[in-house]
Amino acid sequence: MAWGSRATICLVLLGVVLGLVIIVLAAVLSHRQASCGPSAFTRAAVAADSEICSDIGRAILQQRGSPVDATIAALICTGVVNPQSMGLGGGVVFTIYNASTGKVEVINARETVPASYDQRLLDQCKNALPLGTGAQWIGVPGELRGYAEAHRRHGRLPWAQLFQPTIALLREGFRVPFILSQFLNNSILRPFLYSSTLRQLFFNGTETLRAQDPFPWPALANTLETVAKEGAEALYTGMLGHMLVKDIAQQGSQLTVQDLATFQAEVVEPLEMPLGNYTLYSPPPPAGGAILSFILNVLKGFNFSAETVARPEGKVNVYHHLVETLKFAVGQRWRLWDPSSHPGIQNISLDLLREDLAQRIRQQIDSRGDHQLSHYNLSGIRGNGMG
Amino acid sequence: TAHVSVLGEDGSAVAATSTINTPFGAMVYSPRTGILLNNELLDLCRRHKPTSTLTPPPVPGERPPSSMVPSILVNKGRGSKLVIGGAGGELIISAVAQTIMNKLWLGFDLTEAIAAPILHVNGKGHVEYEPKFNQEVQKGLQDRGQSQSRSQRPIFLNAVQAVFQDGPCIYAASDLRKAGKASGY
Repeated sequence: MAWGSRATICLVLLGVVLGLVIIVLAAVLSHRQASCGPSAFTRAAVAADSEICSDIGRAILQQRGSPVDATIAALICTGVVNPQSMGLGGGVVFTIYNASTGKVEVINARETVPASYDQRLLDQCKNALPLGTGAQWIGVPGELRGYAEAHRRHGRLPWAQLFQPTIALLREGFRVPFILSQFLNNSILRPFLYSSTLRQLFFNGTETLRAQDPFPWPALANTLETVAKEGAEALYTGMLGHMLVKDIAQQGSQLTVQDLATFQAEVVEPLEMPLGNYTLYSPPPPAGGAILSFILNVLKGFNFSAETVARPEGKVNVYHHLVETLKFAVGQRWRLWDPSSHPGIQNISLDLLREDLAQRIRQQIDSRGDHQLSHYNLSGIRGNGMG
Repeated sequence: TAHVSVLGEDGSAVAATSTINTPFGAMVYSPRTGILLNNELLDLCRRHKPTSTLTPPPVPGERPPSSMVPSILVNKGRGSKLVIGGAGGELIISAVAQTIMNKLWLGFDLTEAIAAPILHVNGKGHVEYEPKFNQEVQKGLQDRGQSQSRSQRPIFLNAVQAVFQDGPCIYAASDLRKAGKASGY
């Protein structure tokens, strides 16, 4: 009997302790939620440019995927939801922060110039801008090799698992998203689309697809299934690459299967710049991190704060300094050339991160905004619409 | 162009920007693979030194210059970080810089920092204002001699996505300009 009552007392005590733990946990979490505000998350987050792709990225994290796994899954999805913005025929740049090592790396899979290209290509610039339609402007796509390298270095889930959500999206009654329909019906874009090979994808006869029209896109679903199964090599050294090259050769492209096979994503150090209590890690040329760092480094020295913009004159002052700094930045864009193809300009972008340059620029910013273009090193600059 | 920002449970983070340059890129479609091809080489048209208008010929294997800036800002002392990037061609850097300024210096919360209308300076040093940009500030800038671009950009395609971690609190925001929405848990 004594043994029985002791066991009962232990169980009761255990229950009380458990109850207390739960109460304390709930209090801590609700306090945290309260102190963080209603819109905050407490564990992880994904920000893509559509809810459906953010959700797909979040689901990958909840399946114990790594942040790189979640990013890849969200990008594959975005190539379907916003095909006007990105896809397997483009290029990608990753900046990756590893919390356990504190290390940051950049994976650059931006497209490259093919081995053979239209020798009179740059003579066509004036007429081609701003849309740049036509096969002569196609580079060697880097997207999937970028995903493969990022996954190889930082992936946790099986490669195929990152493709399943988007394959399911396409196979289970995908419909034209609103934003895509806006682009399809844009009065500037529409005639170009109609006279291009995209007509077979985005038009019903002479009418563009409307929001919520069925949009199954079977050819891409098949490609995603093949890549999920066989890896990126299906495109870069396999049958998909041959099909792609053949399809676009008929439209004037000089891309070859050798171009695809030799494409390499590169892993490089990020640019690293102190910004107050933060360290800014951004991608080096040919990406734009050096220009972003330059702009923030100059602006940092003006010590703007919430108080600064509390008064209208203060707000004008902030934006005046921003405009002046952006003018100096435009004059530096030429430093973004690909250093591996222009050895003479290795590392000239690093100058943009220097504090003495920022200081010199700040000294050239006064209360006037009507200086000559040469004041900003802008003379001779044409449109700089790099994407 | 499209950008994705991700923050994992262990505090690891990824900023990734992927690009089809101009809407629908080269407008070349591969019917058998379902792939749309980008027009990346168009960016070669704009690389020349300020002192010359000569544009050097393409180099096989060259990667054209880009405005893409998938970036991560880390404040080790405070255990906070900002994972950010954007889309919109040459507007990307202006939009990301203003979002960072709004968030880290001017006291905006993340959603406001992204939503605030931006201004941009084009290659001729003229200012372009996103629709709804503060009129009072525009007037103040003109009084200081800032010249506004005569040809208004038909559409501002800038869109920024970001995740901000501040100690135990995680905030994520996608640009409503593109009907974006972030997710978390």
